[in-house]
Amino acid sequence: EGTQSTITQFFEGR
Amino acid sequence: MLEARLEQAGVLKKVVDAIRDLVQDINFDCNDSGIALQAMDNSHVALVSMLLKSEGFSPYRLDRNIALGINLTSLTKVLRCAQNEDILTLKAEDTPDTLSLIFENAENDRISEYELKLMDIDQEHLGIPETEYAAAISMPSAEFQRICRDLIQLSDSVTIEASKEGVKFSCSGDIGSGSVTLRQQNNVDKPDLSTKIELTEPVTLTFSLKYLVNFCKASALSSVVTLSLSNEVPLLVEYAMGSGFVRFYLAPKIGE
Repeated sequence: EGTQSTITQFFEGR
Repeated sequence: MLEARLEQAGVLKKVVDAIRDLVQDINFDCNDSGIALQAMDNSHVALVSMLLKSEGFSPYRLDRNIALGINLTSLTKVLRCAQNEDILTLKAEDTPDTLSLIFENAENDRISEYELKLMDIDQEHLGIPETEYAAAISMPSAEFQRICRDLIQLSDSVTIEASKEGVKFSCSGDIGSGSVTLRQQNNVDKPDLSTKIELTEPVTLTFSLKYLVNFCKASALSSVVTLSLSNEVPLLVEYAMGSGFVRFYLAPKIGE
């Protein structure tokens, strides 16, 4: 099923 | 100060109902564009982004940008005191401790006034990159809700496969497997019931169904939902309203 990634892996903090 | 009058309290009720199981303490960021929020769920797997545009309010008055720190469970309790058809006015001072909510019935012979205590919420804001998605699928929101609710009975995850033939939602679990394929179709009489697929390249991604089922609570906001996908980036699930939107982003499951 794969490993759950997180939003913060894709979108950067500002 | 802020003064924002919404013709139908039901709009805000639906927005809050759509997101309150995903995020609890949020800031309503009030600026010239309108009232916005961005928040991640506790596990940082999903992000919700909402905008109620200033044009949707009449009037919309704001002297300076303010953030209203709100517990959504508390806001829900206050909003339950409003009828869907009531006119809703939000009022707050420039450095507010409370948010005033005023509900007036259409006949203008009942006025209810509530004050909600605000909180200091330190919220991380993420930059959401402009993305050219490889596939954009618009479909009836009720259909998407049904597919997610059906498939979660078999599995925790769904694989969404968009190709020029259509979009396939498939899953497999302990008791077996299942799939639903939608082909592009144009309903001339009822455009909201159409399924449209815009594709630049085929995409296959796997997502947790628990979150998708949760996003579908926004189905009351719009009869159409748009799913935007590109390989290896979060899925965008968008519910557009007359003057605003609720967007959910869901991080994919990656690798084996």
